[in-house]
Amino acid sequence: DTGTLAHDLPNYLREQGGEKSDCSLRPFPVSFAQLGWDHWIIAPHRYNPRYCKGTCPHLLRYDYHAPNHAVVQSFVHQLVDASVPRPSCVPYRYSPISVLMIERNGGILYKEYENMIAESCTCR
Amino acid sequence: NQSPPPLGSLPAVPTLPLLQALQTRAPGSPGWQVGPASGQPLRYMLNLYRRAADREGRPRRRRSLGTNTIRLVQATSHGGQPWTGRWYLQALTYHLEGQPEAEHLLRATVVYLPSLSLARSRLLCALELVVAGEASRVLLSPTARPHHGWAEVDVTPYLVLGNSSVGSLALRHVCVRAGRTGSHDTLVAPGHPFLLLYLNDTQAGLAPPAAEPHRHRR
Repeated sequence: DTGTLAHDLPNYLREQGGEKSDCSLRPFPVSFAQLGWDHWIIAPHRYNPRYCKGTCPHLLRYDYHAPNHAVVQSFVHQLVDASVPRPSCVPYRYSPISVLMIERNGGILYKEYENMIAESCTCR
Repeated sequence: NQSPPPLGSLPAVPTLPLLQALQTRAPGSPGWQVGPASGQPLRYMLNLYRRAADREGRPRRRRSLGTNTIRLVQATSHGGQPWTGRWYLQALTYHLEGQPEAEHLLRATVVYLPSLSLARSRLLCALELVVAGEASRVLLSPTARPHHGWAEVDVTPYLVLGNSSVGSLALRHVCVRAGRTGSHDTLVAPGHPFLLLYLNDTQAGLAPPAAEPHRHRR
């Protein structure tokens, strides 16, 4: 039945109020001043890890880099058993963040923390 | 447009991995007095940070610094009057105890200003390594000239002896005031040279420990 799915996709999107309901990156800025840490974290002033939110479409487009299993699970949800959930919208790629901070003994530390900022989303 | 949650409502242990990792380094309560990280060391590290990362904190190029951790260690001086006539002499010690095990030393350099201009004269400076107490001293010559008049001396061989690392590094900061005799400048002490440790943190990519209970294999 993929033909019918592809056929009703535009309507489905419209029902959900347009593009924004699709699985996509959302900002989540945290300012170190809010945490009261700005007296020892010199840079950056804020950290925006971002997060993924939204509905995974019935037909997973190539730009979602979704694994084959996600495609199968989407079909199972649509065509076989709706109690099987749709694939989830989660981060796909990450980037590190560099932090400059003052240490207890007055030293100054530059450190890169891996996988701290979501760069893109996938459905899986 | 959510208004930021009041600080009081934040969880005692922030759930974001970065915040958890940073919290282990937090110097205690917000009332903690900031250490003496100011002036030249702070400006040097801020310039380094701006070359390495953008405003969002994302590294500009992968490993542009060749490592994921750089620690600036400030010197402790032994007190006393460093000036004798034209000569400035200061004995300095850099304490290296308590380095986290996961941080492996790749390179170590001492950064200082070889030349400082005063109002009517100039201060010319050099570094001496103090070996085995005061028994002998080695004049250190710069191995790089990064920018803004700084000079770097590679001291890696003196910090890693065989398989072990030393607990501290002792230097002498020696300067002479060059200029017309009789020109009287106020005696300005040059800033202490600072030690840069280029480290590879093998745990920089890990989530905080004990993130998941251990599951038994079925």
